[in-house]
Amino acid sequence: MPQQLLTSFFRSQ
Amino acid sequence: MLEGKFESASLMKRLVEAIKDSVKLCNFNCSQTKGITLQAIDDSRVLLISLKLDPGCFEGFRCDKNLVLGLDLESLSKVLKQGNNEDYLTLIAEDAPDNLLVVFEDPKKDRISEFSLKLMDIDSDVLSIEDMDHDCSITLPSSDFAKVARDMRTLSESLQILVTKDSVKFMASGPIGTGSVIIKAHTDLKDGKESIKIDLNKSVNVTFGAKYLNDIVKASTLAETVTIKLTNKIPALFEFKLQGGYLRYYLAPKFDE
Repeated sequence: MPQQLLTSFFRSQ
Repeated sequence: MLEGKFESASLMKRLVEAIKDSVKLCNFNCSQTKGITLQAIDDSRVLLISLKLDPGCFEGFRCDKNLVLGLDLESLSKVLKQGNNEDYLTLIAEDAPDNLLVVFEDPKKDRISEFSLKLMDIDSDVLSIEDMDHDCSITLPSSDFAKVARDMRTLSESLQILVTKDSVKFMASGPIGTGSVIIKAHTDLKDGKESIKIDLNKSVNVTFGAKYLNDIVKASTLAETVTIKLTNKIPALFEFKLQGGYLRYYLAPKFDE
């Protein structure tokens, strides 16, 4: 099962 | 100048042990109003750590000017191990610091140890985490959650969590077989911290990397309970409440296949 990344959900400040 | 004195070194020792295997380099942000805050993302960008230590977490806290202390947690851990849990711990830094001074005083005041730790310039990516609405919230004893996370990892690299109205089901499936643990909501009248609370807006079925969950449960030394907020297909929040602050982990789920 592939892992999602947090950066797909949260913007960089 | 920063001067933050903890009533005991044990809090900081446990905090650093809880996060140093996930992130190595961290900026500690210090301000008079917010105390010490930290946000750090692991190298794989799957796990984010957010720490807040309000001024109320300290026996004494003073920070004349906002400061960023870039620290290598491995080094900080080495220094913190020099102090005893019951020692007073004071963190001291100048306004434009090159070093962080770490001072331990034993409560009987007959021994003082001082360490100076070199600070680093750390270029860290900061993510905007807004308050999210979650499909469900589970509060349970942190040791129970730690046991499930550790045990199930021996079966599989992934842990599936299914939440329905009054139960949470953890499931793992791997080369040697499968396993599941079901915990049900209940109220422990003798010891409220042993209760299991499930608030559900919508049932949830989500899967996480077992490795990351095992990193998260290292924080179970910090709080007797953990609150887990889950939503289908979006990152989960694991919160360990501290006296006057929190340690939160945000964990990205695995894809549905």
